[in-house]
Parts: sequence; C-alpha cells; structure tokens
Amino acid sequence: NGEEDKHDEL
Amino acid sequence: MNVFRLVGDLSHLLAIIMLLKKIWSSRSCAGISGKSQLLFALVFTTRYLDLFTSFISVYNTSMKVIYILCAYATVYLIYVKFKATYDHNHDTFRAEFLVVPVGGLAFLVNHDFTPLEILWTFSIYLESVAIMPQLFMISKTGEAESITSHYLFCLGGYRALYIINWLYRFYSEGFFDLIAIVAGCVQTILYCDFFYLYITKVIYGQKLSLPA
Repeated sequence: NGEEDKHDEL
Repeated sequence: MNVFRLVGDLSHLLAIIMLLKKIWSSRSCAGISGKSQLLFALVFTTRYLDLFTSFISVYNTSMKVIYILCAYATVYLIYVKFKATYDHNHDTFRAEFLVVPVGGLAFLVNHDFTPLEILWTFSIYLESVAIMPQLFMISKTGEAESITSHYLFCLGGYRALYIINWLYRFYSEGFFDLIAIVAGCVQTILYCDFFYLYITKVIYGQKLSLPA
C-alpha cells in the first residue's frame, strides 16, 4: 500500500 | 521514530553544520574533498525528490530541506567562493568510478522499477561510498585537521546509529529495508579504520594521520 512505498527515513 | 535514529539524524546534521561553519569561518576548504561534497549534494538531491510528493512529518520535511540547502552551500563555498583554497592536487579520487557502478547497480537491484525508487536506490548506494574521496584525500595528505576528524566521526557515527535503528525497528515493528541496511553496513565499515585512529589518537589531542 502507499505506506510501505514511502521511505520514512532520511 | 526511535532514539537511535533521532541521535543519528542529529549527528548527521551536526557533521554537516560543523563542516559548513569550518569552511565559512576559516574561509578555506583546505583538506576538504570537494568531490565528496558534490557526491553528498547528489545523494540528497536524488533521495529527497519526494520532498514535494509525499509528506511524512514536519521533522522529516524540514531536515530534508536543511540537508539539501547545507549540501549546496558547502559545494558553493568550495567550488566558487573559496575555490582558491581548494586542494585540487590531493582531491584526485576518480568519482566517476563510484557514480557509474552505483548507477548501474541501482537499475539492477531495487525495490521497484520506477524513476523515483531507482533514484532513491542510487542515492542509498552512492551515500555508502561518497566519503571515499575524502578518506582518500586524507590518506594522500597523510593528516587531517581535528575539526575535519570530528566531522568524519559524526558523519560515520550517524549511519552506525542507523544500523542500530534498523535492528530496533526489525525487532519492534518487523520493518527492515535490506538495500538500506546492506549499504549502511558498507558505509559504516568504510569508516572503521578512521574510527580506530580517531579513538586512539584524536581523543588524546593528537593530530589524525592516516598511513599514507
């Protein structure tokens, strides 16, 4: 889903 | 967010600010590899293209903006404002030998064959080797100013803390990103030699000198 695709780390 | 990643990000930010301040206040970039700083600017540019398309948090967005601005400011100081102090003769690492293989690898090994994901993967792989011109330059000049050593210690430490963050996230939320983890381990391993010298020498006030 969209959540996993986002890289939430810098 | 966990304490390891937060301290890691702050260590990274400290390194970037420390270098920028050193160049600005000494009005010189002697001993600094412009190539590594160019590579870091490329790393941030290709990694943070999602700055405008996905919002994670205020912290995430503001740190990305700060990293990009500082990276380009540092490159500007080295190649434009204080270019007379740029040490061409010792900053001779062939950066294309890093960018080309990393670019190829990003096409072959990635999570998703889309432009944004391939660029993110390229950025992760590139960051793991971006410090090599700087380490190479220090090995050529045979020494580094103490502020440059502190910069490298913080820069190396940030990804080492990220490795702990990845372990923590794996055990606490089952999250792991193998590409980031493998590249992060390679990146941290590259600093090991420097970490040893830093701990055994710089802490006791000696100048850091890598074996030429």
